[in-house]
Amino acid sequence: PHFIIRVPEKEDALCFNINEEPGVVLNLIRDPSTGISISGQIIGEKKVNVKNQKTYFGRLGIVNTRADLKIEVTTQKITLWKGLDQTNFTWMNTVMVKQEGLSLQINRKKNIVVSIGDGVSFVIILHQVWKNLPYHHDFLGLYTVDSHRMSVQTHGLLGQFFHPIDFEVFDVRPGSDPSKPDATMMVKNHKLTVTRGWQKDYRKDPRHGSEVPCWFIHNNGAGLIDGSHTDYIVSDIF
Amino acid sequence: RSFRKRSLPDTVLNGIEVYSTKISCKVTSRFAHNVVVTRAVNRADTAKEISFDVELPKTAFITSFTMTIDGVTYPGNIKEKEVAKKQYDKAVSQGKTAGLVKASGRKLEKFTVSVNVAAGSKVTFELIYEELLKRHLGKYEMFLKIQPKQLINHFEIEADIFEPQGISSLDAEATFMTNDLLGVLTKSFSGKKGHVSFKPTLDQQRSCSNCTTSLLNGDFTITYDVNRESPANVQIVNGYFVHFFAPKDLPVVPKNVVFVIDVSGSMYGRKLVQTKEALLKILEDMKEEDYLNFILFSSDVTVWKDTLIKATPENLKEAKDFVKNIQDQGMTNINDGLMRGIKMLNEAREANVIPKRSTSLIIMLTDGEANVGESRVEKIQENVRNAIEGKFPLYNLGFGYNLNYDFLEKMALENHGLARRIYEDSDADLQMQGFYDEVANPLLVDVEVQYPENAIADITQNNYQHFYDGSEIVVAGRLVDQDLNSFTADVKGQGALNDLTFTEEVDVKETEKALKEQKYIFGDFIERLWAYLTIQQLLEKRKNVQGEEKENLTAQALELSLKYHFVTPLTSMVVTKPEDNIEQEAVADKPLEGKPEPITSSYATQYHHQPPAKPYYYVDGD
Repeated sequence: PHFIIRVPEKEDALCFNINEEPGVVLNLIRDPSTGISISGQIIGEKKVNVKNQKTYFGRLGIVNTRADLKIEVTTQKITLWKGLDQTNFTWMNTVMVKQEGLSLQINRKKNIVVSIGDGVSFVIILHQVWKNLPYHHDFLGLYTVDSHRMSVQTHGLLGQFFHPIDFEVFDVRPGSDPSKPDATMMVKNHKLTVTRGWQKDYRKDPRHGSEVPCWFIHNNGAGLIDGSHTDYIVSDIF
Repeated sequence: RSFRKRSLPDTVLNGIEVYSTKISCKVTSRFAHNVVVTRAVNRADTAKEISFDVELPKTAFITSFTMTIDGVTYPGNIKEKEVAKKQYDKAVSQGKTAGLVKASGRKLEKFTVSVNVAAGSKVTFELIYEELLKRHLGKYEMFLKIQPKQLINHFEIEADIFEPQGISSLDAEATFMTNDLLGVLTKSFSGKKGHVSFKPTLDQQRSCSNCTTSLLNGDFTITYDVNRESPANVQIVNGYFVHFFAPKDLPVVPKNVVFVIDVSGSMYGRKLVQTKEALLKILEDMKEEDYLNFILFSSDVTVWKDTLIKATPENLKEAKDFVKNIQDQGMTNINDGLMRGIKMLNEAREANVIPKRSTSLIIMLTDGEANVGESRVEKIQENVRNAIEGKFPLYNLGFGYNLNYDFLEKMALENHGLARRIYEDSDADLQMQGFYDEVANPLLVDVEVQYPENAIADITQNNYQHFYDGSEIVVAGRLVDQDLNSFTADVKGQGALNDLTFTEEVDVKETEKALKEQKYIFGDFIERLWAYLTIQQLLEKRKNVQGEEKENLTAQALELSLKYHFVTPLTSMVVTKPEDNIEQEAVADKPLEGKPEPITSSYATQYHHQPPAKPYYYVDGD
């Protein structure tokens, strides 16, 4: 999966990929203060043994420990737990679910908007592909809205970027791909070689997406993210 | 086969040969259109009486009947009951009329017509009836009673089912099925279409290898369900829409149940034994989040506990002991029993003893009429209505026939519940449990279906106190604007954990086009489905009101019954049949559940191809 970090202060964006084996679960957001955490499980393409296999999120888990609430979203269904009680929906539903501390809007075959507590919202997008395609299958995208409502203790592969981040880009030079110049970036006291590129933001157009120019950080975001990407591997989405 | 000397083939009985009986069922979006056609010929040297009888579900409305004798067709005409009655009374006074439809058992009504046919003459009977199949414990069921009086050259049941949501399961079975007959029963479904066919040969119909009696005697049932990827489905044809709603995988809303049980002397013996068995089984199925209590009424009222009790394993054990020790005694004080139950539920809600997100209900079982305490039915109804104030439903189970079912039904309907008769039979305990199973799993409460105000009109009931697992909410209506491109249907309800609003966006043109392309459907089925549902609900509402309101509801239901040719409790079908060169009239009326009559065996046996000594005349119960 690819990650896009918008940096409004710089009017720019950073992006990186995390390449891991299908089945691996990554901690994306964890806020010990609000009790909210989100993890995502990686899926690969339909055919295994493909060189440079692309990976996606196929399953996301949202937990709010304070409200004893769990939400599991797969490309097939959406399951909501309050304690041990379970409610199931499919992507064929258009339904608004409201309960104390949660608002969940499922928009049939498009997206889910989850609002927890005092207004932290996440949008999960369903990317549907033609079911007979030989390689790809449906996958999910996660977007955060109002991330400023999360506490300063928030961490995770995405969550760590909810706090302001500073970086400098200099020495822009031609890269191996003439359309994608390389540059040097100073971020978190690391000097990185980055590449100018584009990634897709699918919030408005889940089918085609819109291109977001960004500085691409190589090697699974090494140097940009705190620690190594493997530090974010967890055993289960909850 | 044994060697027998026969002058006539086995298909001829008392001079009558039945060529064929064909039952064709076309179901489109739960709306069943059934056509039963029988062709027969009089092989005797003299005139003979030929009978045609069909048992159809009580929930069905007859829409057409014709009788064709030697090429001349005698159609049935559907008229307002009063108009038909005048004709009918005139005919009765001349001793020339016969009632055609009569209640038959628990689920069925029997339509019978018989006609004298000259030697060598042929007759074709065709009966059409329609019915909206109701989803019950996760399945739609179509019930056909099969009971030919003799072997038939061509016997056939054909059912074509078309469901735009796609069929998820389909089955057909018969109580008379043998391994041999299984070979001629085919059932298949794929995508939106399902098909059932049953065509036994003449030999396969024989009750034994050389018998001339038919093995086909019993119930033929087709069950199916549809795919439910989406909780709702809206279909539109010719400006009418139907909206089906049945979400799944929602947690069950905890319930607070008060069982108000009649233990008067008349419950002595088998009835009380069966009631206890049913209650013990129901207790086993209770969930720990539920609350319950038992209120027993005879001349007095006794309670198991003073307040509602949580269904913990310990409490359920105690409840079972209580049930086992129930004894019959005294008379029937319905009023005090019900009032005690209602008070208990109201107090539990006020004192927050029961969960905030839970639903309450009262299930009353009685086998008799109120005869002690407040025994005026109107006063009991008023007391109950005022005490419940629409806050929860009351379900009334009437055990047997010796009771005022109209009173029980009216009281239940007034309080958003329903009444059900428990037949005094070996399976009465199962009937009680079955009823409990239907109402035991509410998934949503206070369900309201909303449409844009200006887009639709004449909608059927759109709010329900409960949605039960395995059932389905059906709302139909008319589109006001024929050029409407789309509209949105919202279904709001309270679940066990959350408030839910299901939204269905309907592309009118696309939906209509998709349906019209299907050959399976009969063009105006949604309009007829809407009319059927509207009439049914108007008739039900009519039971609760008086005066002008009742007249208005009656007028509306009557108008629709006549417009759509339905034999409902407000209309009659007059069949003119030739008898000895004199035209004779018979009337098909819809019998009413509230006024059951003992089934007379003489009626059931009078038409067996032997001309009665004199014509047999009968008037229906309603």
